[in-house]
Amino acid sequence: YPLHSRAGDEEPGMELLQKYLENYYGLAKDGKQFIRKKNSSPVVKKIQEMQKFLGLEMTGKLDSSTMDVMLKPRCGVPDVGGFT
Amino acid sequence: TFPGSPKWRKNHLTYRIVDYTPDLPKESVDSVIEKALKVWEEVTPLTFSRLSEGEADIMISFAVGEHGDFVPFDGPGTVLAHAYAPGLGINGDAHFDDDEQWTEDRTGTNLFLVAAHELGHSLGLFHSANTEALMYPVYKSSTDLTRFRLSQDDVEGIQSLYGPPPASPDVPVVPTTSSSPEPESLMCSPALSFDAVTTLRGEFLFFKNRHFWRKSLRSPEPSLYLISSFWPSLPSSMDAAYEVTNRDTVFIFKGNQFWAVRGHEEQAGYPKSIHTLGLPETVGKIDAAVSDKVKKKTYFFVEDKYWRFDEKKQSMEPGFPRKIAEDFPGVDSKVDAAFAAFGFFYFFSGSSQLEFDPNAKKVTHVLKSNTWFNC
Repeated sequence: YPLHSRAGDEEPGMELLQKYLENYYGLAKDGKQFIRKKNSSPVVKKIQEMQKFLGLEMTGKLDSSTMDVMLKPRCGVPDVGGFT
Repeated sequence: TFPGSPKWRKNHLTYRIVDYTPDLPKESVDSVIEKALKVWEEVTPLTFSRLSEGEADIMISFAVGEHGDFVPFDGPGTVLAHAYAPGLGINGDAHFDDDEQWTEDRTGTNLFLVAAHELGHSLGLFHSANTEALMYPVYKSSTDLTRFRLSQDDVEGIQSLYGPPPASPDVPVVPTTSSSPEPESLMCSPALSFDAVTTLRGEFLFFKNRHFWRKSLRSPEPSLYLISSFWPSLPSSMDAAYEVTNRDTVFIFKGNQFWAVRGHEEQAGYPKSIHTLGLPETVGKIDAAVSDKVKKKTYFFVEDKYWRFDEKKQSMEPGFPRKIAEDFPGVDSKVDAAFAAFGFFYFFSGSSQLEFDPNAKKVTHVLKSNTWFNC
């Protein structure tokens, strides 16, 4: 039997969000499916951290204005956390 | 700054452009990088010289995909470049993604804006959350290149690492607040002169080059700010400024153009030509302006003459220009700046200030320009 995808799995932008938070906001790369915990407190906090840093409304959700900024060209240096 | 605040332990740094993008002529890349370094050179004691071979402090390269630092580029878009904090080896280096279309204008990705940002990292600045800052991480294609300047946040960041540049006594090149000793000494220099002075909602603003001192009667100490930190579109080294209180608007003049601001807001539809006010085409700039809120007249001073503008009729009055010295006896020198307060006009010329009583038509006090700073 094919595996049924969970509700929300195909929500656009989730992969981008995961990469963005990992690359620029120090979200742990623990190999787990990000989508399953997108509403979890740590992820919401990370989204809010990103929104605050980028001067966006801190909704904690992947709204259109957040998505717009994430799609814009940017510097590859992380915005927060340690730099190696 | 980066964690641990890494910085260069010397003020003279070397850079080398290791390879070039095919998008631009080599000379253009050379000149853009030089210009980007100058942005930081102007606000710090740092100086730069270019090496053509060997290891430089800042190695600049264009590359695509994986390029030897385990942080691969991602093709066109998104990541434009990255750079490393000060230090040995790869540290201090700046890498540009050559899958971008690098340009000198805004048709592609503007190399100057990105290079100035990346070199900020090379000198020790981390990203800023201030959306006006050059060190904000997201590329702003709308930046007006002709009026580019660092934000107060950028300047304070880099000066926290390296301090201000060596300053001449009359030029406040240190944009920080009055809590720092450096502008204290500049603002109390006996040689201090101003480009323009105006009131703004009950405060006094004294403009000089890229900065202004903001003096409120409520607080004894003036504060120093970058003009761009309040009004990003306004020019530096302005010629004149005045407030029309019943319109809650300050007008700013430079050359044959003028701008309008209300508090922090820059007004749409500006800059306009000064000739739209009724000044003749032969006037290329004004030296100073002051508005009398009681009589609702604004005076424009140009060399030894002045024009008078009727704020009610919004037109220049007939019978002008007239000689300044005839109607303002005692005001004999060219006027640099002027403002009105407490029923007096205050005229600034070099380091001198004249308090003029418009009813008695005479100079009532001769002062130093910086008497408002309680030096």
